[in-house]
Amino acid sequence: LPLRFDWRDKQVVTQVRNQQTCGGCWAFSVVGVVESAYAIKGKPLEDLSVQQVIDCSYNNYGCNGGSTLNALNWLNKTQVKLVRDSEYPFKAQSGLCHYFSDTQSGFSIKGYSAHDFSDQEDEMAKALFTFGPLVGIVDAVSWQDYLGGIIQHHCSSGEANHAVIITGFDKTGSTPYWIVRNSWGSSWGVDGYAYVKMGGNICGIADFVSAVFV
Amino acid sequence: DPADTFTPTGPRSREQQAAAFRESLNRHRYLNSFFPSENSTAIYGINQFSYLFPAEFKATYLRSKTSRFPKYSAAVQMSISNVS
Repeated sequence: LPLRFDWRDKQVVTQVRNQQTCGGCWAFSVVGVVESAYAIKGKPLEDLSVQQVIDCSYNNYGCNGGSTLNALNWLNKTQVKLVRDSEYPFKAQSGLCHYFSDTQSGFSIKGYSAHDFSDQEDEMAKALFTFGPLVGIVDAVSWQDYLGGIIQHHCSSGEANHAVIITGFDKTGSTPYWIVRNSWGSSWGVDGYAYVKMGGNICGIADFVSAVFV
Repeated sequence: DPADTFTPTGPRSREQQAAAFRESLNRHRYLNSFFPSENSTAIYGINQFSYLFPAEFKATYLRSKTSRFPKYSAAVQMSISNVS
């Protein structure tokens, strides 16, 4: 494994998005890793519809919250094809599901994996390197005030409440850290990203990790 | 859970926003007071969420639910990947 790796450097990560006051982080993180998975396979990198997951993933609660696992399970079981964001744009509130004909082009998944990597963050780095950006669920209470730097204190595991995308890691410095994409806009944190110390399961970053296969 | 008690009650008064902002400033001082010499450690301060009380922030932005995930086992994964 390289000491530093970031899928953004391979141009397979879309721009940071803003969930606004919609509690849809679970949908943003799942759609974001599907976008990257297709780009890694050589497809054009493009924004896919988060609103479609918010409205149609019937085993979740739209802008009132949801589970990345339920969203992945819904995508995998129904083989729904995610359409482009331009065809089903985000509107920051839950709505009625729009259905598309089978001829509609879109992006479905072939499967997904979900594991607890706590105490095995090196294995988690291998999974990121192998499969692409990962979905993670962290305790982000202290992220309300985060401005930058490496989160290594004031962020326990144990009460995960916010879904994010892990796009890389950097072990070149004295404090190794995960590179974590958020969905609170690019003005939050470090251009929309947070850095979380690797090792010690800071913020519970290794507890709930998923990857998608396309 | 404070998030469960908070229900958005529409536009917030300036006093509420000011109180939340003051609380944020105090919290920033507290969070930044640890390990000040630790280089590269996180910095906390004023951002787009500073006008929210933690309960409001959590109720709006921290809505991801979890269930138990199986413990990753490198050995199992290796055996699977060895299958042709």
